[in-house]
Amino acid sequence: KDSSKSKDEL
Amino acid sequence: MNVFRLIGDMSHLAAIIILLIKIWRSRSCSGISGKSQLLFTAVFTCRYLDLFTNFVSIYNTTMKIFFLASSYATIYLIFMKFKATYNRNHDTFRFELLIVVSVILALLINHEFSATEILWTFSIYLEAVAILPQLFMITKTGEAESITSHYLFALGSYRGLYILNWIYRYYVEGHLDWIAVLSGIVQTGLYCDFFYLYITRVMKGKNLTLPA
Repeated sequence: KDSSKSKDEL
Repeated sequence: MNVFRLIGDMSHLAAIIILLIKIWRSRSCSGISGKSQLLFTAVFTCRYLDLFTNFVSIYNTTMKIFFLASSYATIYLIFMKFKATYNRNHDTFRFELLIVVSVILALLINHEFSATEILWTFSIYLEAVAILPQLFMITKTGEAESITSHYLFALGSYRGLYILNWIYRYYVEGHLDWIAVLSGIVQTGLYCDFFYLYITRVMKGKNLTLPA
């Protein structure tokens, strides 16, 4: 899902 | 990873190191809001719980561990080792309110109603406003040591650089996370007055004092 892409940020 | 994020992360890292050096060298946490530091520790703790479930990269893991460890170390220095120097009577912002509002917002506006997602969203909302007790304290005392203002400048710049990173990711990767972007804009916006004072006073070698 798209929101998981933010999880590589700190 | 793009250049904006990398510089943003380095700025964040620099802020944390500047703060630790300030407290350690002066053996004092004078002028630092313990409440803001407690909020940042809560932010890191809630957001980086995925350290155990979701591996991204060595870089990501290393930074998360450093941010967590340094925030707990800062709390230890302020509330235990150097607690005699903590300006408790100037650190009077009602920070409980920020936590309550962030919890409610995270429950209402999130990408998915799951425990990890709500904790992540809560950490994003709380981070946006976590600096308020610190800014309130400076307003109350009317001044900040120059090393404290360098800390705040690095900390404020970090989220501003993340906004550039999100613009880049939107155009290059087609990735857009409104929760992070809007919160990041609010977070950076809170620093506007401070940035103005920093550029017009501290960069010219003066102390950061608020106009009466």
